[in-house]
Amino acid sequence: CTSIVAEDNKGNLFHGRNLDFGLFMGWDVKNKSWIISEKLKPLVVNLDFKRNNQTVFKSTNFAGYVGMLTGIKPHIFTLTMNERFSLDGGYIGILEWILGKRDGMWMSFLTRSVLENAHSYEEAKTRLAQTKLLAPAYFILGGNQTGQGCIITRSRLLSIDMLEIDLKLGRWYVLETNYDHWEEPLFLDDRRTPGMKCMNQTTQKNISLKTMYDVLSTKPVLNKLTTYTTLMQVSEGKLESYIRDCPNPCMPW
Amino acid sequence: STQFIPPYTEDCRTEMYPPNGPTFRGAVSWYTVDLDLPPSKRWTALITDKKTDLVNMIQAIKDLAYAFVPSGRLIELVDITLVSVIFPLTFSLNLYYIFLIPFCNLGEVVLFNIFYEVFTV
Repeated sequence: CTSIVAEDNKGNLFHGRNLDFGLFMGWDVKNKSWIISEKLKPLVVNLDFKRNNQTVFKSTNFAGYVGMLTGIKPHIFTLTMNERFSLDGGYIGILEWILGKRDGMWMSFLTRSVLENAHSYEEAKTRLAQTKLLAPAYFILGGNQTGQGCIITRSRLLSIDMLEIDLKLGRWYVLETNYDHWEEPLFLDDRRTPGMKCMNQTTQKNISLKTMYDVLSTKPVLNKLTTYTTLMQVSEGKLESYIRDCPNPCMPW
Repeated sequence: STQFIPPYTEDCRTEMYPPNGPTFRGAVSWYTVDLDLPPSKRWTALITDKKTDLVNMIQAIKDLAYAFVPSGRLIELVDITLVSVIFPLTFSLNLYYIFLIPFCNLGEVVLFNIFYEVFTV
C-alpha cells in the first residue's frame, strides 16, 4: 500500500492511496498476476453511509468486507490504513482473543468506528493512537485545516510515532508505504523513494488530485498488487476510486 | 537493486488523469448503505450485485487453503469453529445478515473480514 496526505500552497489538503493486497497468495503464471488481487478487483465498490438521509461517511470497500481501509468524513477528515509488519503481529492478538483477552480492537473495525463516530481530526487522531489493537498498523489521517496530516505508527498496544505535516520544516506532505518512516524500507520493496521523488518533482504548488494520481500511477508505487487507487479532498467532501492494472513489465510488489 | 532498473521503475508519470490507458481497468460503482435500516437490509443490494465475484474470491482463498492443507481440515476449522471463537456480537450481526443471502459460509465471510489480522500469520 502507499498512502499520501499533502497540502498545497493554498492550504488545500489532498489524500490519496493505492490499496495493494494479495502478496504470496497464489501467482497466475499465464497472466503474470496475483490470483487474489485479481479476484478482489471486481469487488471494489464505493459506499455512501447515510443516516437520516445525510452522509455520515464515504469509503472504498471490497464487497462483503464491513471494515474500513479507506474513507472520508466529508469536510472533517480523511483516513486510510496501511499494513505494518511486526513479529508482535495479528496472530498474537488473535490468540489472545481466542483465550478470552478481548480488550483489543480489530483494526478495520476501529477505522469504521472512527469514521462513523469521530467529529474532528483531533478526536480521530486520539482514538487511532490510543485504542488497543489486535494487529499493528499505520493510520494515515488528513484533516480540514493547514498542517493536519499525519502518519500514526501503531504497535498492537502503543502509538509508537506520529509524523505530521510541518510546513515550517518544508514537510508539505507525508507518505507511507509499509515500513517505519525512521528506518530504511526493505531493499527489495522500496516504493517510498520513488514515491517521494515524484512528490518532490510535482512540488507543493502543483499538487492536486490530478497530480497525486500521477504519483500513484508511477511504478513501483503502482505494482501487480495494486487493486485500486482512491483520491480524496476533504474540503470538497470528495472521494473517487479507480480499479488499476499494471501491464508488464511491472514489479510483482 | 532490481527495483531501480527499468522497466521495473520509471520516470514520474504525468497526464495520467483523468484515468485512462492500460493502468486504468475501470471506474468504481457507488452504493448507499442506510444506517437507519436494520443490518438485514443494509448490504443486500450490494451483495446481490457482487455475490458471484464474492463467491469466486472466497473460492480462490479456499483453493489456496486446500493447496496448503489438502485434507480440508483448515477449511473445516474456518467454517465450523471460527465464528463462535472469534467474533464480537455486534459486527457478527452485520455479517450474519450477509450470510443470510445463502451462498457462502459465515466462517468464510468472517475470515474475509479479519484477514488483515490473519494475514500476519
